[in-house]
Amino acid sequence: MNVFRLAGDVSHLVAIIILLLKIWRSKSCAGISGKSQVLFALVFTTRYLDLFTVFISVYNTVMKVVFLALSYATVYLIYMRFRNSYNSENDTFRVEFLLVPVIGLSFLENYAFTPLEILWTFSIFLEAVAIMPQLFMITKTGEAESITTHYLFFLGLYRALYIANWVWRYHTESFYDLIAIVSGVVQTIFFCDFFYLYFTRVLRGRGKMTLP
Amino acid sequence: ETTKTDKDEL
Repeated sequence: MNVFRLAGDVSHLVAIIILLLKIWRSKSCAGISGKSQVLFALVFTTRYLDLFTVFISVYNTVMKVVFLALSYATVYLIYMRFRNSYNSENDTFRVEFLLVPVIGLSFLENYAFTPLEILWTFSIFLEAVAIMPQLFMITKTGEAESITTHYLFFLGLYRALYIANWVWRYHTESFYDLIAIVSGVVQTIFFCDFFYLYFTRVLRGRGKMTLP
Repeated sequence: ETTKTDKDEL
């Protein structure tokens, strides 16, 4: 554990809580891609199966359980409790175009050809692209509420901080995990365009982020 | 040195 890793985890947690509170308080999930949230729930589910096989630390177990619970709560709010406010007509990204290549890649490129390792690899690859339905939705409607952009900022910041954590670990422990690093860099790149808009429009302007 | 996955990371 180092400061980048901890800051990354906190940033991830903040992002998820921001989204959950936004939906809960406004009683609406307008502008939120349910598909991205289902993909994130799938990411956590397939990655944290080791909860049943190994014990790493109290921190590790608690965080995994919290991420799982919050991601399922988010999906529940979008598709069950506040489904009337869900903009399904704008959430039209074809998820199979992500899932098929990600499933294929996780079988081809993994550390061990075992069910748990393949599912772990699948979760890492899927996480890299899981935000695409949300970004697609914003591009389609041409705008996003500021609270949604704060959520995206912390979600992007989380993986960027993990990259700093991997650089740190490479220098201090000679440890590197190529699958996580490559996927993490790809994931962060997807946010770069958004980061630019966030700093130039949301933080300087008011309220909504509108695309040119 | 290792290139193996670290399940401690979330």
